Amino acid sequence: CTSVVAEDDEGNLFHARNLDFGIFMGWDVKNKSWIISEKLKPLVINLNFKRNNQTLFKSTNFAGYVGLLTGVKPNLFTLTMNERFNLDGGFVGILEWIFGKRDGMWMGFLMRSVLENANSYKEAQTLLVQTKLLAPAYFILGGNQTGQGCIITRSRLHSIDVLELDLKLGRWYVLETNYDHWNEPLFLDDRRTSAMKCMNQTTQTNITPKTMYDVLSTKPVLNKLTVYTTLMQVSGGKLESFIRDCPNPCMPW
Amino acid sequence: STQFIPPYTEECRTEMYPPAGPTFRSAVSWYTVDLDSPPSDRWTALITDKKNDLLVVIKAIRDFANALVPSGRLVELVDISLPLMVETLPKPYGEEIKAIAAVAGLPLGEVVLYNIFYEVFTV
Repeated sequence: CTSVVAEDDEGNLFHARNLDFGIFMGWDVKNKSWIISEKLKPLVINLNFKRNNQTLFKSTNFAGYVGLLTGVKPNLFTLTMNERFNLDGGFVGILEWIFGKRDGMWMGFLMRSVLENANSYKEAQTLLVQTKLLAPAYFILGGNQTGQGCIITRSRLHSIDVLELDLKLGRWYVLETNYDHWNEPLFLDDRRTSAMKCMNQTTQTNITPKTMYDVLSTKPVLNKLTVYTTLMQVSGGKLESFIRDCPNPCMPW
Repeated sequence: STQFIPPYTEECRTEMYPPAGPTFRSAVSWYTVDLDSPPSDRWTALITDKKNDLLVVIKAIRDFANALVPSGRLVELVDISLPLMVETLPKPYGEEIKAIAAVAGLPLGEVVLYNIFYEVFTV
């Protein structure tokens, strides 16, 4: 996955993501594609969650999945998550759950709960930082005011790091793939360098959801695992998503 | 020239929006989930619509599990043990998952697995 929160010159916040899923779950040699990634594509939907006949939040989902991976609470915050691989991973959390230790939260359910219940960027951030999880993850959160955007690096039990936008330092965007931001990505899977190069080339002045779509359309940021691209703008709660293909030649991940 | 050598890194793309061409398969349709309706009803219309696509994915996951453990024991374990787990999931998610399995006509354990795939997959 690749998620980005960016702020333009006028303080508008944009949030975009590629959802990549299905690695090592069967390769279709004939079509040069991942089997599960391809089969998930028809299940991609946008959801409008309503309460009292009003939109509470919106999301891009897979039909049949009741948790959330990508969503916006209109005018308040935007939220995505990226997978974080760690030895102390979901297996331990699931075992604990089975044996009755159930103080951790399932990731997709936490995402939905945050979009449902948090009413500000700060409130959402606190929940994402403090709630115990069953598996490690990266949460990418965008707010509705200048400087409100961050990557929360989570282990199962606690927050390891929060990297925030910092305009004074020239950090007008935060970008996460699937590696801790303070470490180099695996050389075989370096989507970060390409994505950052394109973000820097775009410049803060020209950043918009459209130019973020350009960044997320550049290989290898776009790859054979990419199922969908979602573009979000907190102001007005805009969310649009597109099912993607990566024509050959294209990296499998 | 680098775009023909792995990792096929391209020059930064421009003018890709509005989406079209070979990197764009289709737009995504919208559905409404009414949180005021009971958890057992919220997903009915959507699942009725997407039932066949969901069956295809669940079958693919089952095939993958059977490829990993050819005896079929893994799928058996999922079908027997994960339905027990649904009762332990926080509200309203367990109820929603049960309703989805019923509407789609799928084994409950396999729908539970689909919904906790992130935790399973980080293994």
